[in-house]
Amino acid sequence: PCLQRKIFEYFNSN
Amino acid sequence: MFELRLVQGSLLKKVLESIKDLVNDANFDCSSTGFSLQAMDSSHVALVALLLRSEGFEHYRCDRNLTMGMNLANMAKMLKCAGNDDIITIKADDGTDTVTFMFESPSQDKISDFEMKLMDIDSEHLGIPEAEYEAIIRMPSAEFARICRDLSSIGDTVVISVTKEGVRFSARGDIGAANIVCRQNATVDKPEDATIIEMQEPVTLTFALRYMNSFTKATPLAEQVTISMSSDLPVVVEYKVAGMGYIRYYLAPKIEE
Repeated sequence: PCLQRKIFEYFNSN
Repeated sequence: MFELRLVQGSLLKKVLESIKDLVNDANFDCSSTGFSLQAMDSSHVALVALLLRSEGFEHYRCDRNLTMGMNLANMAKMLKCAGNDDIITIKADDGTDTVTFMFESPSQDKISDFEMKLMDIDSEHLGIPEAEYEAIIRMPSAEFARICRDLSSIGDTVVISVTKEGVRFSARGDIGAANIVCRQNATVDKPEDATIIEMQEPVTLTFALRYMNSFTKATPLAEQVTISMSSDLPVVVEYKVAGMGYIRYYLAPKIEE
């Protein structure tokens, strides 16, 4: 099974 | 006062069609640079970044930076009322909570204006760092759309693998499996038909096809799509908007648990 990562795990909040 | 005028109004119609299924509400940022948007889908798995540079418009006036929160389905409804050949003007006065879309027919014999209420949207703006990608694929956008559509009849996810041989798109499901390999092909009559693969390192990533298919709504905007990948980074799927900017979709990968 694959886990769907979230986009904010990669990009920092401004 | 904010005002932009786009003679090729169909571009704006296509831009809205490209993002309205992915994002419900979004803040449009108006500045001297241009008309831009950054928004995540409701599951926070994908992010869309749009930039239409001010120089690309026939007229562009932005007295001060302005954020306009809009429901994209409603905005798309209004822009659908513009003819494909219409000139579109977007206007917003300071201190008002509405935006006006004006459509002029090419012969100027029909002029419509539609007023839409703006919304307060509390959205998070993410900083997207510049990255060197391990593999960059440029290919005909229609071909990429076809591959995503075909593979979604086989499975829910696509494995994209770039090697020296080319780029492989694979899907697997209850009824079987599919592999589509595209090789570099730069010797075509028309540059828009070319497939160019720049690879620093082989890279393999897995993505949900549902999102990829949603990104391909931007296909009418550009003949070519650029797919940039690095290990354990979101993929970037980019469509240029007729010399005035881009739509970039970022999609977080799926990883083995």
